[in-house]
Amino acid sequence: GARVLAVVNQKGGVGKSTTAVNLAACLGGIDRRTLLIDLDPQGNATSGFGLNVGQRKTCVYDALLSDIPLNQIVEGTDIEHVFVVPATIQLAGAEIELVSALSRENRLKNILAPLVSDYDFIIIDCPPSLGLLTINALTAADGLLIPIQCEYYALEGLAKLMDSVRLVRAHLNPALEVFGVVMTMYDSRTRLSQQVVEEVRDYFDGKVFETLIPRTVRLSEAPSFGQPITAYDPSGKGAEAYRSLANEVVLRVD
Amino acid sequence: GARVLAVVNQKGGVGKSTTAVNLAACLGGIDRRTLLIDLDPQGNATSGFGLNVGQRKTCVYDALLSDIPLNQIVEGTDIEHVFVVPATIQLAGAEIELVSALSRENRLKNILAPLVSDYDFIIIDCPPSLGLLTINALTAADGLLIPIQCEYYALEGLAKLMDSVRLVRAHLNPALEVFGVVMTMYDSRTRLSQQVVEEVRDYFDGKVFETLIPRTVRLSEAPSFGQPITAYDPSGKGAEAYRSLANEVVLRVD
Ligand SMILES: Nc1ncnc2c1ncn2[C@@H]1O[C@H](COP(=O)(O)OP(=O)(O)OP(=O)(O)O)[C@@H](O)[C@H]1O
Ligand SMILES: Nc1ncnc2c1ncn2[C@@H]1O[C@H](COP(=O)(O)OP(=O)(O)OP(=O)(O)O)[C@@H](O)[C@H]1O
Ligand SMILES: [Mg+2]
Ligand SMILES: [Mg+2]
Repeated sequence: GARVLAVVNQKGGVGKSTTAVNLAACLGGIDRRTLLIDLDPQGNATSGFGLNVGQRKTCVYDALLSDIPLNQIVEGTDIEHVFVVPATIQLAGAEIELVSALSRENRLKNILAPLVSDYDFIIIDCPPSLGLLTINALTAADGLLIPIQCEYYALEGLAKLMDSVRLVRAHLNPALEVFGVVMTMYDSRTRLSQQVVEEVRDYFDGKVFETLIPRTVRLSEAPSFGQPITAYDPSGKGAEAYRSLANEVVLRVD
Repeated sequence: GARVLAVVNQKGGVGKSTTAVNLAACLGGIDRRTLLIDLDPQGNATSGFGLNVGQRKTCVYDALLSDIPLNQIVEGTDIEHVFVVPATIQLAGAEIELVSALSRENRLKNILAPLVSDYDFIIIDCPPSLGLLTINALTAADGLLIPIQCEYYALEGLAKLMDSVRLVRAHLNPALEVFGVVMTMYDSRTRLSQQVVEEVRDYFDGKVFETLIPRTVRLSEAPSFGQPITAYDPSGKGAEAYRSLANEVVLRVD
């Protein structure tokens, strides 16, 4: 069945959605059937594939709170082998509604179970918080994909993130592990970037991908055209880096 | 009494903490007595002033949930006229605990009331979400200071932010208004930056500050030294921009 990866970091703006969208597109590009689940009410991963974040008759909110089969809300994209469960504005209400729901942390895991054999990878984009939506992703996932921006503030949140992972592993998902850490917005000209990479490599001993995702204007422009980087600027440094990351991810799974 | 400004944007990584820290430092630099309240459990605004985010005997969590006077937990900084209510790791639990507390949205407003006459400005740094900590800031504030990164994804969340503002204004704080919008990480070399600035100026008609905060390496390095930009690189473009912003803020208040 599929490898389920949660793209998580409560620090904001570190490249979670950018990584979820472009990694999914690149996995599709090497014929891995990939499902991207957008669990962030902001819906950036949804619009990153050109899909509308507006209202839908049924959406992931309904699947989480009233057990509508997830299969009914999967949508195709322009990229072969890549499918999306879009976020909608109703999702913003899910965090509060889940607080009092039965088995509130396992909702996503339960609705994902029937789909796992249909895909090679299931990638879950998370909001910048450690609330119940992110906890659902951590409970449903086999592994964590942690994007870390090459900036100082990005280092400060790591200990807290790992505390949450340990709590989820102890109470909800014993198999949860750090699948990999990806350094984003790397700027080879600055000392800060290099220092952060070194510190993260020490902290996550052996889990950090070799691929460093560079900061490029094309990567920040692509979402305004609703396209992953492989469609917007296929021969640029951004597409090259995410293709390299996809290859590393596949190697780690095999 | 003080002007209470909440630095809010649920989009992650747009420069909320960087703006809260450096604006507070620059307001102190022009003799405005300024209190910075760090309401983000990540504690970036706290460490941005070189203060430790660790455990304290009493902290803002205790003030919000058990009415310890806020005055007891105000700490000084190296910058004259600038004081901080630091975040601590206990704050992460406040969001869930507040859900069932009495008058949960007004907690910050109530504990701020005795302090308002002691300061010219009170600046509240918020987490990247629209949960109960941010709602508390919106209820306690006179005005919103909205940092917007000059990137496409930053535009997508604005409608949702303004929905929340309207809800808070209708049910909790009728006086709440958008005090100002500040464009951050502006890169004059890219078309995207200029397009975003134009769109935001249209959307927020007249509220956007003239000052554009440029993306500079020094601004991203300063927090690793626990210093605001006015101490770390006082003659650089980052300090110049935040001093210009502080002047615009003061002019808008008078
Ligand atoms: N490698 C890159 N080069 C240039 N810009 C990038 C890169 N990665 C991400 N960005 C831009 O930086 C901003 C933050 O990235 P993104 O939205 O993916 O982060 P996020 O962690 O998902 O944010 P949030 O915490 O709000 O969910 C976006 O405007 C995005 O377009
Ligand atoms: N003008 C700037 N130039 C360069 N780097 C900047 C600038 N403003 C902020 N940064 C850096 O960008 C990153 C995001 O900024 P910051 O942490 O202030 O955003 P935030 O909105 O507070 O994030 P969060 O949503 O996680 O609270 C940080 O690493 C910060 O150092
Ligand atoms: Mg995101
Ligand atoms: Mg912040």
